[in-house]
Amino acid sequence: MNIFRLAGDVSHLVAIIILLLKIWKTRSCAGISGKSQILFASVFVTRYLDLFTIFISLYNSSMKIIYISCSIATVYLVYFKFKATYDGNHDTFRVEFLVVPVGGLSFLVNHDFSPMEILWTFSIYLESVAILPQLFMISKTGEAETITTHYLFFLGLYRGLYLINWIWRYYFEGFFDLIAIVAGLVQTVLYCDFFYLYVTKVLKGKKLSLPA
Amino acid sequence: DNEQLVKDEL
Repeated sequence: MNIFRLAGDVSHLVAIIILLLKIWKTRSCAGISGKSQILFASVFVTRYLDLFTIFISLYNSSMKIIYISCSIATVYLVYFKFKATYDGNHDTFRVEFLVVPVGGLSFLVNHDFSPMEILWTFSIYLESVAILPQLFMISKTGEAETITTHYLFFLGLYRGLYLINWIWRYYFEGFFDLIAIVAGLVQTVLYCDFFYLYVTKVLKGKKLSLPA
Repeated sequence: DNEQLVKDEL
């Protein structure tokens, strides 16, 4: 494990915890796309089925369990506990436009045509676009709470760090996984516009608001 | 090729 991979995992964890704490402390999930959260929970559940079939390390298994539990807890908070604060009117991205093509693609382009491998591939492709409902929601309302932007920053940073990790692993271990790399690139690129706004606005103490 | 299928990343 190299430092970029570890930093990526930590930043992923920070993102998930920021979101959970934000919802819990403010007793509100205003501005959060429940649809993106359902997609992320689906990503973890379909990817980490190997918890039952292979043991890699204590670190690996614990992180998987933490990611799955936190993402399901987030979905629970948005759709049950704090449902009254959920801004469903603005969370109108058509999720089937993501899930159907991603499902089709995972059947067509995968490492091995087996159920586990197809589900893993599905989760990789789905993760790369799962943030779109959230970004769509922000573009609709034209603004985001600062804490939500921190969440997005760490979520974007995570896959960016994984990209560096993959370059590292290719050079030093000869390891590469083309499916993960291409999807990770797509995922990171989707955050670029947001990163720009984050650096030029949020880090200078301004609220993230889009020009009308 | 089987090695490709071992997923040690998250």
